[in-house]
Amino acid sequence: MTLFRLAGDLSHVLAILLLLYKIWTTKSAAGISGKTQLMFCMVYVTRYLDLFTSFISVYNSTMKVLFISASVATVYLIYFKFKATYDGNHDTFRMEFVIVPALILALIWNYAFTFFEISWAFSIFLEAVAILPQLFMVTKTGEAENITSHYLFALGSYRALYILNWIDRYYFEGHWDPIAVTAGIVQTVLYGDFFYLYFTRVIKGRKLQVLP
Amino acid sequence: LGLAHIHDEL
Repeated sequence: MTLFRLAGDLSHVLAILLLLYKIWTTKSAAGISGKTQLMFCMVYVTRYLDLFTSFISVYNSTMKVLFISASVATVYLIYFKFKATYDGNHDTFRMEFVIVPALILALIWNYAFTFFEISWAFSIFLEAVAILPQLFMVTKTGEAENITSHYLFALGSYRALYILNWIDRYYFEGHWDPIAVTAGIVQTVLYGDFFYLYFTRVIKGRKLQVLP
Repeated sequence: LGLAHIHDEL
């Protein structure tokens, strides 16, 4: 466990809790893409199938349970409890345009042609693009609430920190995970535009607005 | 569920 990975995981936990906090306290899913949260649910379920078959550490298992349960709770809040506040008209990204390619790529590029490894690779590829509906929604609505911006910043930072972790592991352990690294770089690059807006606007106390 | 590749990262 490198420091970068721990920081990444904590940033990830922060993002997940920030989102739950925002929806629960404002009793509203306004500005939140339900499709992105649905895909994150798929990401965690398909990635952590080994939750009961391979034990890495208490930390690892605890985080897996946390990620799966928090993402299910988030989807429940968006699509059931606060359904009336879900802004479906602005959440129009076609999920199949990312789910199908991720599945096809996972059938081609995986570490073993087994159900588990294909599921794991699918999860990694899907995670890289799962944020697209949310980013599209921010551009469509033209702005994001501050707490949503902080959520996206924490979420984008988590995989960016993992990249530092992978560099660290390659340097000290001499091996790396090509599928995770490739997808992780794509995932982080997709936040590029958002990071720019975040640092030039939100940090200066202004609302995140996507200039028309 | 072939565990060909133990994934130790989240």
